[in-house]
Amino acid sequence: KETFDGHQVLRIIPRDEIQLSVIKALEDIIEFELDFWRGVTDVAVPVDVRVPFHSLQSIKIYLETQDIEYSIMIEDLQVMLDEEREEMEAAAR
Amino acid sequence: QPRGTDSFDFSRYHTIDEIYSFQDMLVAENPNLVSKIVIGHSYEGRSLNVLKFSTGGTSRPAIWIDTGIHSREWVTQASGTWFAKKIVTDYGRDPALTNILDKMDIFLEIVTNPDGYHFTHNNNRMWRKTRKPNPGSRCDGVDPNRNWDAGFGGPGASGNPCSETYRGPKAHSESEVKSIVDFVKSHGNFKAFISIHSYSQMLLYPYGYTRTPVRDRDELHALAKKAITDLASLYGTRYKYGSIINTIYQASGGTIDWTYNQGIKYSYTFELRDTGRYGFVLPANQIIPTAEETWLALMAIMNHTVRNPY
Repeated sequence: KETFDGHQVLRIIPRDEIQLSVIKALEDIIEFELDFWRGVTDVAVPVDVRVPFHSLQSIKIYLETQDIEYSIMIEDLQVMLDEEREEMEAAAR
Repeated sequence: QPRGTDSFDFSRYHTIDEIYSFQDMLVAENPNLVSKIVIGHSYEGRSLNVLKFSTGGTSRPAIWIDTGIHSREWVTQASGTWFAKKIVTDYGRDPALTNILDKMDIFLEIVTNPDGYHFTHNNNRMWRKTRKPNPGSRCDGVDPNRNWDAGFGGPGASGNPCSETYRGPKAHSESEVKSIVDFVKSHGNFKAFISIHSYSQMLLYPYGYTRTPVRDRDELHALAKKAITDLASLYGTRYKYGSIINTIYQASGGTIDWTYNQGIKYSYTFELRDTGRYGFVLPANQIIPTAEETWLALMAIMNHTVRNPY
């Protein structure tokens, strides 16, 4: 079973058209293995992206150097998934 | 196992077997209202079940609702299950729903992507696509919401099998999509088609593949506004609304672009809760509130459809 230890979901807010295109370019970088939960749409509209642990540092540095605002929407995805699973099992019992 | 749908726990997430069992129980309990149609099979051989809610008649105009085409969007399959129970509970009690079902049939596909849904429970909770292998690629699956013959292959879908928005080798290549296409065409009398996704709280109408507004843009826009107003009346959940391309992004090969081009005027797609705390991992205690508020919007669309024959 695939686990998501250390994966974070970042909420990124593009401030202008340039930042929008920078974030959009991330979609094409396969090695980061990013999973866009909410895709790039417009300026000031949040983009939610699941970032694997191995790409976290690179992505955060990249966003910071581009002066792109982001926040951590989900700190550790696996923790949430574990809670979800435990809740399902408890309810089933 | 619950003995009947009355003891089914709608406030938690269920496996595919539990949902299949729920469907069979609902049919058994309501033989004069509900029947199950198997419109095809998934790549891994699972039944593509559609519940038909009908009070009789032949070739009646109909409304289609599907949930779970993106398998990880668990609140949609859970809401679909709740909708099914709501229909049988409210028929004969709620005058608006009774009026709809006295004139039209409702078809509900709760698990539109069953292989993906099973995979989310057993292998990868974040799986979104179908499960068919792609020859020559290490990556499996196709995005079934980019696989329809509506601007297929255009911008807003990927040709890379490893992408979450991989469109597939050709339009309707996925049995999960082709089965709906064949069913909708053979039925020939669908008047509304509502495809339900999560998350980000939006109600959208065509198009996604082109900026050209649909012919019925003004009516669809006004109806979307009414639907989200009704939705918000319950818990204050705020939705955006508009065409796909203007509200989310350009997306080619999408479900409701195809249905609209087939002549189904009231074609809508939802993005249910939430706004950005849990994403696809919406806690189970939000299933029923989500389903309840969405039901109000569905009723607005279904009511409008029955009152405005075309």
